[in-house]
Order: sequence, then C-alpha cells, then structure tokens
Amino acid sequence: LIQMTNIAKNYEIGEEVVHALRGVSLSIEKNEYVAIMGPSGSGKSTLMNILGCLDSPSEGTYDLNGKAVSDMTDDELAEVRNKEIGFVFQNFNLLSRSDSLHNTELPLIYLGVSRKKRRELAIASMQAVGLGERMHHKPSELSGGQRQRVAIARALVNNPSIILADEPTGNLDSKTGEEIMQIFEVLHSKGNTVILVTHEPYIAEHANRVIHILDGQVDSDKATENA
Amino acid sequence: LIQMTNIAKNYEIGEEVVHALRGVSLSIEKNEYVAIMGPSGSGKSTLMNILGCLDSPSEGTYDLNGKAVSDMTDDELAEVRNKEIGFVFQNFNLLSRSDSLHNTELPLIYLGVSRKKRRELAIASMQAVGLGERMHHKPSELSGGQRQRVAIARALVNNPSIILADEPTGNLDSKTGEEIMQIFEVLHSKGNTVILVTHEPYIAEHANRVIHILDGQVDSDKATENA
Ligand SMILES: Nc1ncnc2c1ncn2[C@@H]1O[C@H](COP(=O)(O)OP(=O)(O)OP(=O)(O)O)[C@@H](O)[C@H]1O
Ligand SMILES: Nc1ncnc2c1ncn2[C@@H]1O[C@H](COP(=O)(O)OP(=O)(O)OP(=O)(O)O)[C@@H](O)[C@H]1O
Ligand SMILES: [Mg+2]
Ligand SMILES: [Mg+2]
Repeated sequence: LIQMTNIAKNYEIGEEVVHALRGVSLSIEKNEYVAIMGPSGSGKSTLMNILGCLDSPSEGTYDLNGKAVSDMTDDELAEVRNKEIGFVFQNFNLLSRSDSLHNTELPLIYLGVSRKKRRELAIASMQAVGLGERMHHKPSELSGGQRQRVAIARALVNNPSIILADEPTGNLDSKTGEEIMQIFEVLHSKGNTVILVTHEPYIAEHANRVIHILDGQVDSDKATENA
Repeated sequence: LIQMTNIAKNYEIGEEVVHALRGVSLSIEKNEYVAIMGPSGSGKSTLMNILGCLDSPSEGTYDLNGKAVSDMTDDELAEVRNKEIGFVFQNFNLLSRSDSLHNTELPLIYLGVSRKKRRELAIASMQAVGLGERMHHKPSELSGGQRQRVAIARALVNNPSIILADEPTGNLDSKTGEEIMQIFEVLHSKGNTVILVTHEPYIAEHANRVIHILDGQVDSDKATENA
C-alpha cells in the first residue's frame, strides 16, 4: 500500500536549512495499525503530511497503491486525498467562520455528495464523536477537546480507507480518548489502515506496530503484542 | 490568595444557553500546586480564563489577593495579568506573524522593560524550554509541541507569582513533558503558585491537590500524596 524510500524533507528559513526528515524508509501494508512516536520536533508531523499527500518530499520516493506520488497530477493527488485518506491535523485546521457541522461536511462537498446526504453523514459523524449537542457551535465556541473531535469527525465522514491521525487525543481526557480509540478500532476491524502519531503509550498500545522517529530518522520499527 | 464563591459562567448562542460553570466554589492558598482534571467540555478552560482575569463570571464572586476582581478597573486587571499571572493557553495563542523570540518578549513589552533586558530574559526563557535553536522561527515554522513550548516560555518570562497552565503538555512526548514539569517544580519550590489543567495522570501527580470538574461543577477536591 505505502512504500517510502529514503525520504528527506528540508525547510529553508533565510540562510538556515532544517533537515526535518533525513532518509526515512518504511513500508505499510493494507489494514496495518501503526503508531508513530518520538520527541517533540523529531519529524512526525512532517512525515504524516507527506504520507497524506499534503506535502512533497525534498528527496526520495513515495509509492501509494503502487503508483509514484511524484508522478501524480494535482487532480490525481486531490482525488486520492479526498476519496481514500482521512487526515486529522495536530492543530485541527478547522474553518473558524463555519459551525462544526459545516466543518465536518467539508470533504463531502469536494466529492460532490448531495446536500441531503452530506447532512446525514455529517450528523452521524458528529454523533459518533459525542458532539451531537454542539453541531451549530463555531470552533471558538467549543472547548479544545471538542475542536479536536470535530477534526476527527471531518476526517472520517468520507469513509476513508487510510486514516492518518496526528496526535488525535492530545486534548482529550482518558475516557473521551478511549471513545475515539474505539472508533479507530472499528475502522481497523473493517479492513482499513490506521496510522496515528501519539506521545501517549496507552494510545500506542492499540496499534500492532510502533515506529519511533528520532531527529528525522527511523530509530526503531517493531511489532507490538497486538500484532 | 484566590477565593471563588458560587461562580457561574453562561455562554449564549442564539436561543441556546450553555451553562459552562454552574456554581464553583474553591479557595487556593499561596504556593499551592493544584491540578484541575475532568472530561472534555466540563468547564476547565472556562474556569482557568476566569482565574486568570481574562474573562468575567456571569454570577458569583472572585477575590484575588483579598480584592474583588469585579471591583477592579480595566487598568488594575491589566496590571494583575501582566505582573502577577503567567497564562499558558490551551491553543497557545501565539502571534502568527512574529517569530518565537518576539512572541516570548510580549509580556515584557506591556511592562515597559528595556529592549536589551527584554531580549536577555526572552532568550533565557526560550533556552529553558529547549528552543534555543528555534528563536527566529515563526509559529507556522515550528512543530506542535514547539509552539506549545513558546507559549510556556512567554508565560514564564515575566517571572509571575501565579502560573496558570491549560494542558501544557498535550503535544509533548513524555521526556519533553517532564522537562517542562521540572520548570514548574522549580517555580513552585521558589514560593510561586502553580495551577494547571491536565488530562494526563502522570502530570497531575506533580501537584499537591487535584480538583475534578464534572459538567461545570467541582466533583471532588483532594490532596495528593505530595501534599
Ligand atoms: N464561546 C463559547 N460559546 C459557547 N459555548 C462555549 C464557548 N466556550 C466554551 N463553550 C462550551 O462550554 C463548555 C465548557 O468549555 P471549556 O472550554 O471550559 O471545556 P474544557 O473542560 O476546557 O474542555 P477540554 O478538555 O475539551 O479543553 C463546552 O461544552 C463548550 O462547548
Ligand atoms: N515550515 C517549517 N519551516 C521550518 N522548519 C519547520 C517547518 N515545519 C517544521 N519545521 C521544523 O522541522 C522539525 C520537525 O517538525 P515536525 O512538525 O515534523 O515535528 P513533530 O515530530 O511533529 O513535533 P511535535 O511532536 O512537537 O508535534 C521541527 O524542528 C520544526 O521546527
Ligand atoms: Mg507534530
Ligand atoms: Mg479546555
């Protein structure tokens, strides 16, 4: 499904170059459940953005479903992103002027789903993350963990086959966090692929494989007891 | 130091009223170390914003240093906020167009500290949170956990006597999180008061008292083994 070879990512700021990823190689099969861990600033979000086709590497190759992402046109990339991938951003990335229902519907608007169907799917997704009572609140009218859950609802509304979640429980108490993990568990049991970044060991325990990133490189890549 | 009696906070959205806090009474002495926990959406940040004089309650009284906050003028409130309180926001609240050094200096600009002294104090604060190499990065050029640490550096730069930190480690791996907790530990040992919101039990263990909030009310308020 996913094959990365020698992926590097550099950011330039004035004269300075930050080597956020320095030669990452990994492959992930369909229906794996992978946790990515590592210190703050080690390159996890940079890796997730490249996995999710939201950013391109400075060097290296990335094949998705057997096709080289670097050879895809913008339209093909957008189609992969909208149809196959659900992305939960670390900073939520919600539209501040729209209420949570409209934020959740967003991926379906890109896919041309009818208004009535969009509404139904978005309401179901909001209820699944426990926010049925907060559908008409704007992001500034929600708590931190509620905003995070809108970001999760939006990522799952188009029934993606690959879920990429960057620190999905960072603002959630353990009970609410476990409810979100149950959602990922169900998606995984249905044959989908789940890749999440976390710093919380009890979250990583749900995965069947843990990749540790250190200073822009893969430090270890091991199966867990769940494998 | 802090005395709250029957604090209520309501938010109105159209016809709907959200009772975010429904009668919270608590008192906190100087040099206590308090952890506030509770489910997502239970009212913790709302309580912290009122404690930090960033928002006023709908009902109830709040006395700070023996003075009623509701009787303070805007200038008096600004002085308390800038001189005595360091506030770490759950969503960081950084200026997106300024680099991290300038963001950290901000409280000192309000206090009229000289440019040279501001620079020195802000550099020391950035180094204390491990971001000496990221001083000229803007927030969008930082990782999630690095942005969080800039928010912490900014809150501590004016040497506040009351530290209010809302989920200060939500985006940090446990090692970096422990480094931040060491900073709070040192501040506490110097006689300052630390009040933090967290959902991580290993963070709450640093405190000598844990207040559980449930549905806008105090559910329990107990000393920990550290007390
Ligand atoms: N500006 C607002 N307008 C309307 N409702 C609001 C507003 N801000 C917060 N709320 C609501 O008030 C309740 C309490 O919010 P608060 O941010 O205090 O929760 P919290 O305990 O900090 O949650 P979290 O752990 O998710 O950060 C939530 O249900 C939220 O939807
Ligand atoms: N746009 C950018 N410009 C310059 N440097 C950047 C940019 N984005 C990220 N970086 C740097 O690249 C490194 C990796 O960032 P990344 O966001 O991938 O880390 P992370 O592992 O997700 O960290 P965290 O756990 O704190 O979220 C960091 O040191 C960061 O400062
Ligand atoms: Mg990150
Ligand atoms: Mg909060």
